[in-house]
Amino acid sequence: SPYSRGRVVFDKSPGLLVAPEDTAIELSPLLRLPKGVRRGYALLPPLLKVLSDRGHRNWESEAPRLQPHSRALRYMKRLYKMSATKEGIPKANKSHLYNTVRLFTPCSECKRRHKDLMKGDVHSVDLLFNLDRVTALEHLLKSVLLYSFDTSVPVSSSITCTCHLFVKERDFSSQVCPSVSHSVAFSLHFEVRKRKWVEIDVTSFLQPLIATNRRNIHMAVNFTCLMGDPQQNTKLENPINVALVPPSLLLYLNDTSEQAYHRWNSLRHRRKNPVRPRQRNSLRVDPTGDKENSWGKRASRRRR
Amino acid sequence: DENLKEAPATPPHNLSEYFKQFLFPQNECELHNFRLSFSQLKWDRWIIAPHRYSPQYCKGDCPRVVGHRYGSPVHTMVQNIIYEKLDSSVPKPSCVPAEYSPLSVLTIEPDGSIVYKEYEDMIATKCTCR
Repeated sequence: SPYSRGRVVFDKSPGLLVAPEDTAIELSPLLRLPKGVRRGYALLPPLLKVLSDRGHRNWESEAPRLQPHSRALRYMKRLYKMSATKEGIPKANKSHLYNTVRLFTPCSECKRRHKDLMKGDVHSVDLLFNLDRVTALEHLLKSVLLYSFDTSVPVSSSITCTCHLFVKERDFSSQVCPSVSHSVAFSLHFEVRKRKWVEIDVTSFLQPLIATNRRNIHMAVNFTCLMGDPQQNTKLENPINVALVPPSLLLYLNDTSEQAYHRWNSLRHRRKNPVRPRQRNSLRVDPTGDKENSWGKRASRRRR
Repeated sequence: DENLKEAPATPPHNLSEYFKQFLFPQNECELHNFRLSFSQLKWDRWIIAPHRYSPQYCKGDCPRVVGHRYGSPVHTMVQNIIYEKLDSSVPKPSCVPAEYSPLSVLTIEPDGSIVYKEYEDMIATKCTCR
């Protein structure tokens, strides 16, 4: 949530972070949070926060949450099936470094470029993504623009699309139209028949924005699709009308909070295998730097 | 030995029953199954997956001398002696989870975005006396 971004809550003794699990232990879903704990509340991971919310509020009567697009839901369910078992246990997948994946659908897109859509060959859209849900402890691993094809559109098996991506600095203070801060062009080829989703990796492109805690990402995407496949040096000919649903933004993140599951967490490993007593015969340099002398002393001490 | 001297000569086929009472006391501390579905809690509107969740739990008595079987530290035995011999207001050791496994959850956030998250320590997998 907005106020959980970057707000680090310190205990009276400086340098101590109010560990989220402290509040989680005090937090009983049926009790309202005591005032003092409310600050720490902001740090609770979403699941615990929402569990505590539900405890004392009748969630059913609450205003219904914004419902996500069905396509986005379908994609995330497929990602869930690939990442976890039926019981919900994360699969031990080496390549799977993330422990959090967030899918954002654009909260607003400029309608002013409809004519391009009608022309059919250039698909251009302005998108605004609000990233308030990304917490300060979630570090970006990869970001992807996710296009899904309208399967009802009969498209030949092989098309080549060129995509121009512009990120815009949205100057909220003035109503001046957002200026383009930087842009990048992609050319990608894919077989539409085999897939409904096209993922465009924009990690290097969005990294600087997300790393600076940008809450709103405003971008424009121009898509031009032509028939044919440059690799098969078939001639790219007349543009085709590819009906594209506005893309979603997918963020693969590593949540570094205590409550998140860390596959490679050495801490956990140490907890399971408590530290073995230090080896006596490991050579430790004497603070005075004289190894021989300290070695001799230690051997006699050991004999004693 | 004392117990054997007192005990009447039992025919061999009861011997295993006889020893069982020492080796496996009734309702000893152990892991119990518990499955819930998020629809029971009416949370299935925002928790999309998994549909069912088995957090499990630990329940049962802690035997007086909890040795390696529970991986309990020596302190547990000390606490039990304090309870029995010195001060019964000190609680007996409790049967609690010792190890957990994580859970992956797919939820819809209030702003309509969708998040896949892996949470630590969501399913108890082993019990201990502490």
